[in-house]
Amino acid sequence: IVNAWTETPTKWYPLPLAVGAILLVAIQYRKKVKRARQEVELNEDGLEVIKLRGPWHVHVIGALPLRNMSRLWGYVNSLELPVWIRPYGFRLYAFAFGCNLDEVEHADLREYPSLGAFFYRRLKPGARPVDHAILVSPADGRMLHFGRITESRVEQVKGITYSLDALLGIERPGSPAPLPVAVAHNRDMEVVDDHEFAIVNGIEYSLDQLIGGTSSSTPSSPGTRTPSSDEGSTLVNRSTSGSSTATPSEASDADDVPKKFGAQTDASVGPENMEETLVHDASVALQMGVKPALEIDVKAALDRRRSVTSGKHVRPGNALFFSVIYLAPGDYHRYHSPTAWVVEKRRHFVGELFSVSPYMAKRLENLFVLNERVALLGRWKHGFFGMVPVGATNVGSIVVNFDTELRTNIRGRPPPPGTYTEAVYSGASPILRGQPLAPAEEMGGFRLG
Amino acid sequence: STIVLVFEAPEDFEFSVHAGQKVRVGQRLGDI
Repeated sequence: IVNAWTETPTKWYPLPLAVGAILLVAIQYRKKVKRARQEVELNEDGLEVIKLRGPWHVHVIGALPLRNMSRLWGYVNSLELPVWIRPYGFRLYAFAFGCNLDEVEHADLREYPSLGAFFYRRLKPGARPVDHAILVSPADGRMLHFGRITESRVEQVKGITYSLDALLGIERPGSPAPLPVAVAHNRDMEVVDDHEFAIVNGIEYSLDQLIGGTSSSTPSSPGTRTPSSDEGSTLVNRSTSGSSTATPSEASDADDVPKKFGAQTDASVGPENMEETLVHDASVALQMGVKPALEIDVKAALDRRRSVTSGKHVRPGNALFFSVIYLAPGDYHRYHSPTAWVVEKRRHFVGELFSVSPYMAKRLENLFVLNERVALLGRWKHGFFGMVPVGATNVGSIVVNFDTELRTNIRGRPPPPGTYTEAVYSGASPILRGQPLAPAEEMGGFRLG
Repeated sequence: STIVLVFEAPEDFEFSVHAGQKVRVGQRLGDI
């Protein structure tokens, strides 16, 4: 080898021009492919094209009929089990997935007829004390990622981002301006200047009762937080009365909507007990810092409304943040309100049902904008607030308690990614023009299949 | 299943959890 290295004469000769040209073309092609993988691909409307991207095994998983598998899984788990086998089966499940059976609502496991019912179990009242911070966890799970949103990109994992527009949807082109957010003057409710009492339907309520605090002698109402003096509030399981009706808002308008943006429907929730609803709404309004009975500048309200419904524009001094919480199979699978806020609309994105485990989140780009999800958009004290429950293979059914019209993971071919149907909740509250939610109030959950 | 929160908040908002941490309903996620 030494002899060959030292004694072999080096003979230089020019390469043919064609070989050099081919080499340059190959280098340029490789660069182009690499750039295309890193950069966002846009369609003719300037919107990001959402497609499956990841290593080869992700594409293999993508070829599976995940939605059909999910529905079959849900059907199998909805079958009623023999009574004698239920305690053993659920204990085995709890052991395998780390469920704490001491905190489930029914201590007698025979009361859960199926694994699906056990999976969607409630917890005992008081099992989850609620912190007084402005933002609390909406679910049991693991915090996968959180941070600040920059340039409308949300970070899925380190180095992999997806578009905020793709996650929440974009406004329809030509959609009419929304109605003012505030009720100029509502005679059903007044808040006195010192903010110690609120009058709802002629009944005086203390603010302690509405927003939580010390005991009060004024009438009590379900749906309000009743914290003890030292341990904070307890979990609120507010069952929403009334039904949701989704009707086409404007037929002619809906006809004009391009299919990729989906049709718009209007779901309004009619409360059975107006007084209870008013007290609940007033509670949320006060926690959000809104004075429902005071005159509010309509222009300012419109500006604020436009800015908060998109999530694109933030107030001076504010920023956009995100957090991602992963619910493992053994976790409690109902989700609660993370703060006092008003849900103005929901957007249902029909999509795939990939697993959303941390393993997949690290490998499958655009995971959270490919999967079926429900974007609940609204506002809170500091501006825009959005909450997006994302389905997965085992839990394709997303439930929203105050929207009984919503159906997820239904049969049929999913539309292209980015398509959604929208419902607005403007009729849900006479005060807040949306669905008001108190911190830790139960909102819905994930069901098997 | 997963829940993604996207929200506007004052710039001095700080998360009080760390990535990978187990959280429960009602637990403090962040504050100003």
